[in-house]
Amino acid sequence: VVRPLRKKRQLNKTIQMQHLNQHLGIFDDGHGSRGRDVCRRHELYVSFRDLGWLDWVIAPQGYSAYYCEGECNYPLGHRMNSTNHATMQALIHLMKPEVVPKVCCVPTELSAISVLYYDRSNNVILRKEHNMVVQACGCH
Amino acid sequence: GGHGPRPPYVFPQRRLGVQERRDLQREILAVLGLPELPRRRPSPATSRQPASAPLFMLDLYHAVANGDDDGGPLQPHLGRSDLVMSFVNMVERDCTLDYQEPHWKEFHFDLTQIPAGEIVTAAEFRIYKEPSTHPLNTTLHVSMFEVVQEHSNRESDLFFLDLQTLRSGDEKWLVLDITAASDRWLLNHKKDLGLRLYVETEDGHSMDPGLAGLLGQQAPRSKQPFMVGFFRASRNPVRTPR
Repeated sequence: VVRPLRKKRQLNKTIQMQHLNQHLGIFDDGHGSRGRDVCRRHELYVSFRDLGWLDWVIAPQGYSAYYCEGECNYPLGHRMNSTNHATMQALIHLMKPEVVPKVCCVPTELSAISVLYYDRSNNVILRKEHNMVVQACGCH
Repeated sequence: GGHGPRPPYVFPQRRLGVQERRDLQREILAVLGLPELPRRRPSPATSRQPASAPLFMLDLYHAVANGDDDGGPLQPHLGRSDLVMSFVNMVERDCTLDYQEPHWKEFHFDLTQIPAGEIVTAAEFRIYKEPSTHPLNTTLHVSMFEVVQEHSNRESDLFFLDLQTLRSGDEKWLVLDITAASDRWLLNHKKDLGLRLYVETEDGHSMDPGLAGLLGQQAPRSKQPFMVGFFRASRNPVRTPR
């Protein structure tokens, strides 16, 4: 579920993300004007209520998962933790853009959430689910 | 591919069919290591009152959630655990007849739902103690044993797990460490012969746990005994390809 945010909150979030992304070297000065294409984190609220899972998930009712969208433009900032493979794919894309797509914008840092739920025997389970929330986006 | 220009990338807009959606949901659940598709739980009249285990687990959840946000300290076992499970007491046996000593109470749990590959980091047995006036203002020793082997002609073999000392007038949740027993149960589910609880007065006399104020299965739901296991995952859940 992508919930529309209030304008002020969204602006604050964008500013915060720009700081985070700049720290990670995602924004490249040469492509700064192409803001729409830049790899960045977007709001995504996963609602267990909307999924119909509240029959068995006790808490939380949902959580902010975020997602990554955009393009990874090269050359990357020197702090960018890019793999050799990503670099090669970017190079091939420049040569044959119709054959090989641009390197994807993916989560580079994820964090866990805790979920409380019933099992089949009505025992209650608290489980830490790893890699559920996007903390930062980038190209690997 | 490779022939003609590549169309601009867009997110797939196609709506999933019912079966596709079901398959996808099942796959997501498998990735999360959660049990099958949601199933509506029966809600008998008795379940309207909150039960002790879910209440305790909800407190744990809030402790974790607040700890995540504030970076504050968590309960010691929580920090080392990926999974915490509560188990409702399935069977309770009493040996509290006046002419038979010592008195004891036995508890059994169904541990078959623990996912494979989990390692026990700690386990607790929690039992509620109400203030007791019989005997008045006395020191009581509550000890917990694992039943290791049962015999038809003599007393069962027991393994000592924990001892707590308290006053007869105390009112609180009593927490007994049963990590050693749960470790063995996890290795061999068939060897789960239960936990046995004894109460002794300071002068060594056996006492009926009920008279000491320890509540069993007959207590209100919010005060029934239960067990909590803290586990650490030894590997990630395996995802079955569709």
